[in-house]
Amino acid sequence: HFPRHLKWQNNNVTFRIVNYTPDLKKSDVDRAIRHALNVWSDVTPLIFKKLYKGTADIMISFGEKEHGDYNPFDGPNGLLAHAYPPGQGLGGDTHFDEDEHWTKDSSAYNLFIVAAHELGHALGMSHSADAGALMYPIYSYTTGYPLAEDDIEGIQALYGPNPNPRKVKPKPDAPNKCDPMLSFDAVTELRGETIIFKDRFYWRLHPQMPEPEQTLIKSTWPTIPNKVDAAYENPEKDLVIIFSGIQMWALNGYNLVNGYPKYIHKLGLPKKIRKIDAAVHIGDTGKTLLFTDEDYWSYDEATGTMDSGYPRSIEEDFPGMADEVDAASYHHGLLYFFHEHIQYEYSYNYRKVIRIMRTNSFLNC
Amino acid sequence: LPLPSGDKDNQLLAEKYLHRFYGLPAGLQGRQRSSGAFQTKIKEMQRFYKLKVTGNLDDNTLELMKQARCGVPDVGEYN
Repeated sequence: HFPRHLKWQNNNVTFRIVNYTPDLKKSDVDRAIRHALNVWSDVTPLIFKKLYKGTADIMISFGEKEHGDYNPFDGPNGLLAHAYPPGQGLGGDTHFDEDEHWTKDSSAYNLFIVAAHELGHALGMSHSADAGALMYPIYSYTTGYPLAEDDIEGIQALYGPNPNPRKVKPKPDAPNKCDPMLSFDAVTELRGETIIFKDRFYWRLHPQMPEPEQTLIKSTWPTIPNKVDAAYENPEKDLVIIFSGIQMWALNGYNLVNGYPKYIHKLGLPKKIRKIDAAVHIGDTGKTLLFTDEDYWSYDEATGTMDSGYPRSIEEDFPGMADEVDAASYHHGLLYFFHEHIQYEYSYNYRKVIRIMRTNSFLNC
Repeated sequence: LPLPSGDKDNQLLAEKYLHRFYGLPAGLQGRQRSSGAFQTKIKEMQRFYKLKVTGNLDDNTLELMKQARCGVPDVGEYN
């Protein structure tokens, strides 16, 4: 919250759209603003009433550079918008930078997303440090329900819950790397760095930097899903393959390779396989191991075919390992299997588990 | 005047950013200026964004400062 927990004292709050951006139709702007207000009214007792003239609590306008409040905008990009906390006069007012290109999709800055964020400020919300929260300061395009649990807790601490709540499914808060029960969705290398996927986020680990960097998946790769099941790098082809459900994507650095997504069955997996739990490329052999439930497959990257004699049992071939795998990684002859909050260091050469650690120790926690 | 070097541009960008969003006091540039205040504010920003807290203007910090964002400060009152 802002200092002094500024909020509107009355649950009936008025708003007025003073002017419109030429980037969108008037009806699109009206819709974006109305939906943005609904995001907050759905989870609180607040009721928003539109005024068409005079002074409303929340005055919404588009302006560029110095636009009358001594907090100028800065041309394209950089600052996108700002809003003032609840109060008289300028309080609650919400300004959008007209030098930005406003859209109703992902092609430029999405007005609905920015409006929902700014209106959060107009209601008394300050910035969140949770990268997945709507009130995080940096712009990112996301789809689906916009509020995270952090946002909902924040606004309900000011106004209370909606007495007639609509069923909502808030996004979970960003995973905590030092959570002792942390599990991974997928792990892969990417050009010398390690990428760890968990929920809507990924951590990026550089060998020379002890602190991992956490980012929303969609911020870096807008075209891959919010939930990754498995991933591996083929360094010879400079590709990272991402699996989610029955589809897979190929990334060349930060770019999606043409022709993807494809079905995982193109690899030679039977149609009954609906998901890959983990994948790891063994550089020494040129094989990629694909783990599904209690079994695993071996895919020959050179020939592009599944090796015969598979699937085989994880438990039988990797003694000491759990019978299912969430994620896997390979470094210098050692396989790292992740299952729930436990990490198994498996020697590929000696064919046994040589160390068991907490999963989050992989993040230097 | 000579064109500023890239480092000087980055330094200016960072000072403007920290002034706007983290309350770094505005004032004269130059060596008399307390670099302690600058470092303190960088650390505050790095803590907020869960970056490695170095107090230095490293690449990750600079990259984050260049991203499109909301104009409301990350700390303190906005009026």
